[in-house]
Amino acid sequence: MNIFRLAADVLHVVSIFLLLLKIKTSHSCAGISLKTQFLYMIVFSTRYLDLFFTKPWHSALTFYNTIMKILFLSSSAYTIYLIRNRYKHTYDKVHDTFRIHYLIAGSAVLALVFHIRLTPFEIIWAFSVFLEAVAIMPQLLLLQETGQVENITSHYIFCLGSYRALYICNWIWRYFMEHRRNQWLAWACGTVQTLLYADFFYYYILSQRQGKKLRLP
Amino acid sequence: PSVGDNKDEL
Repeated sequence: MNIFRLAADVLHVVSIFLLLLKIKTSHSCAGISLKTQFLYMIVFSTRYLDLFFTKPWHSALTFYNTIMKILFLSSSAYTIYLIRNRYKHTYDKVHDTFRIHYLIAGSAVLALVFHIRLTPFEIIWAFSVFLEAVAIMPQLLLLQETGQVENITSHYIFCLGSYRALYICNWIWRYFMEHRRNQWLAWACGTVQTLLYADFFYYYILSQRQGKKLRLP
Repeated sequence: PSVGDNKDEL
């Protein structure tokens, strides 16, 4: 564990907290993509299958990871519940039109072609990594369709993007300090994922400087 | 699964 990894995870938790705070305080999930949340649910539930096999108390890191995994799984399930049930009438269904089955199918094909080992768990893990890289796309599309972005929603995406960027710092750190090599799959997907946020980052920082609400062109 | 040191991240 290094400072980049810890900061990244903290930002990930903060982003989830911001998302729930936005929905709860405004009693509305306007501007939030159900499709992105659904994709995250698939990502977490395919990646964290090892929860069934790993003893949480094996080490301090395993314990930490287990807590985080359960938190990510339960919070994304709860978010989906809020959007689909309690605040259903505020959900922007008309604009949330990204065809996610292409993302899911594409990730599945990529996972069958590129994986660390030819075992079911490795292929499912690769699938989750590919899918996570593109899971934010429906959310970004929704914001582009509607243009005006609520502050708290833009903070949410900013935290999520920063979390990925910090993971890259973490990988560079581990490459040199722990001689951790052969992580090409996670590195490549993590970099692609971070790049997807680049455009958003640009407008976010611009809007923060001007002290205005974020407006996407 | 045979995760090794390769899956110690979230």
